[in-house]
Amino acid sequence: MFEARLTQGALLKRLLDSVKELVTDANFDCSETGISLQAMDNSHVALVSLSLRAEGFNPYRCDRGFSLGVNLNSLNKIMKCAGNEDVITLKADDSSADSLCLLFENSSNERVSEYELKLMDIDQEHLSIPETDYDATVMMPSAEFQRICRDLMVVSESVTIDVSKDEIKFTAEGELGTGNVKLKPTSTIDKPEESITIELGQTVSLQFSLKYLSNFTRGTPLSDQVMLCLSDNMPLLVEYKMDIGYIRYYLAPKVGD
Amino acid sequence: MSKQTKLGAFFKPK
Repeated sequence: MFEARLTQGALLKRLLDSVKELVTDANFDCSETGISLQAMDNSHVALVSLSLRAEGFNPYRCDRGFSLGVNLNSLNKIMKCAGNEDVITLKADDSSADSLCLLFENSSNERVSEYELKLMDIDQEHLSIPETDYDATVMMPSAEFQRICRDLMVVSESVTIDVSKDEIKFTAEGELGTGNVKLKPTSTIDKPEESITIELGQTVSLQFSLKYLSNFTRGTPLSDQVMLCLSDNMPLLVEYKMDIGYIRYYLAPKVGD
Repeated sequence: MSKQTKLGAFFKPK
C-alpha cells in the first residue's frame, strides 16, 4: 500500500507546474524514504531531478519501493481541481498500481474530492549524476534570477554566465544589440532571502540557452533563493530548496562561438 | 554560432 498525505497541497501543485513544460511523461519512484523523479526533456539537453522526503508527508506509507508512471499533463489537469488550501493525499496499491488515487480535502473537511489517474508504463533510463565539486556556487533571490532570464531573453536566446570572486555577470548578445546584468555579493543579515553569495573555487564562464533557463524559473514560487552551480564544461545546476526536499534542474552548456 | 551540447556527453546511464 502506498499513501502520502501533504497538508500543504499547494506545494504539490507548484511542483508539478514547475516541471510540466519540461517533461511530458515521468516515473515517480516511491520508496520508504520518499518520492523522487528524474526525467530529461525530449532533446536531452535538460534534466529535472525532484526529491520529496517521507518526513514531509503525514502520514506517509510505502510498504515496498515501486514506480508510478505518470503523464504529467494529465496529472496537472487533475491537480487544477485541487484548491490551494486543500490537503492532498496520494494513494496507490503498490502491488498492481495501474492507477493513482488523488484525494483533495478542504480545510473544514466539508468538501472531499477523489480522482483516479490512469498510470502508464514508462521505460525511462536513469542517468547517474556525478557528485561535482563546482568551480562556483552562487546563491541569489529566485525572483532576481527569474527577472534576469526574462530581461535578457529580449536580447538573445543565449546567455553567458561569468562568475568571479566578487561578481556574477549575465551577458546576452543578439541582433538588436547586447545586454548584461552584474550582481555583487551582498549579505543582508535582516533579510537573508535577499542575499547574494558567491563561493568560488576558480573563475568560470559558460554559455546556456535562455529558453531552458526561463523554463527552470517556473520553480521560483517554491523557494525565496535559488542556487546556481557552475563548473567548466559541465552542465549548470539550478536548485530550488524546500523544507520537504528540492527540485534540481541540469542544463547542458552551449559551446563554441 | 554556439552549439548546444547534450546531457549524454556528461551524465552516463546508470
